[in-house]
Amino acid sequence: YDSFKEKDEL
Amino acid sequence: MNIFRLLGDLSHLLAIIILLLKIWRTRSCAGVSGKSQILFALVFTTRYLDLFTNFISMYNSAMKLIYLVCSYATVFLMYFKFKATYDSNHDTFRMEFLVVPVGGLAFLVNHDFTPLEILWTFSIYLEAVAILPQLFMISKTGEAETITSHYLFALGSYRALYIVNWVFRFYTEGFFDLIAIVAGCVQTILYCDFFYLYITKVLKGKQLTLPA
Repeated sequence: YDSFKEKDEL
Repeated sequence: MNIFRLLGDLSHLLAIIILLLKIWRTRSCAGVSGKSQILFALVFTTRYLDLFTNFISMYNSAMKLIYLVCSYATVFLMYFKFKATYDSNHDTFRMEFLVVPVGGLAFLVNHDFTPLEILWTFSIYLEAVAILPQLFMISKTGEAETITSHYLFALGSYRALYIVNWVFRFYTEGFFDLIAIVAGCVQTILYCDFFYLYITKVLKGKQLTLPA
């Protein structure tokens, strides 16, 4: 799970 | 980035600035829960550690920095500069009752068992409940200043707008993050009672007072 790829939300 | 997400971020920013300006202009933090503000500072600190590891965009980094600086400034004003006006007698919610269970849950339910991911999860869960000391304080005193209700309305709207953003993202990108969605819904539900009072009282020009 590459979560930080998707953590563009604040 | 879609319009709901952008409005959510701006609403969040507006809330933070309303609170800072209220404290600065009135030279007083009466009616504001310092416990909630400490919890929000903790939320931002544990969530935005990726500022050092991952660059997403200028917008993303700038907003994270602004949220962090403003939340620490608020805590500083409350506990140092205007400490004499801080209403600690009514701010009696115990922070450990939130931080400890939320920390346990973040260890148990997360996307990935890594330090940064657990801290991110902790911040998402903690944010959902961080407003409780403030709501508890209002229920104790039975009232809130109008400017404080504007702050709470903007702060509550932010997560509600994020929920619309998540629905939008699910249908347009197939993206969803269950941890953020569930916590975001819990967070928004906690504000429902307040939203009702805000719409029925504050928007009609009255002060927010709780029914006896």
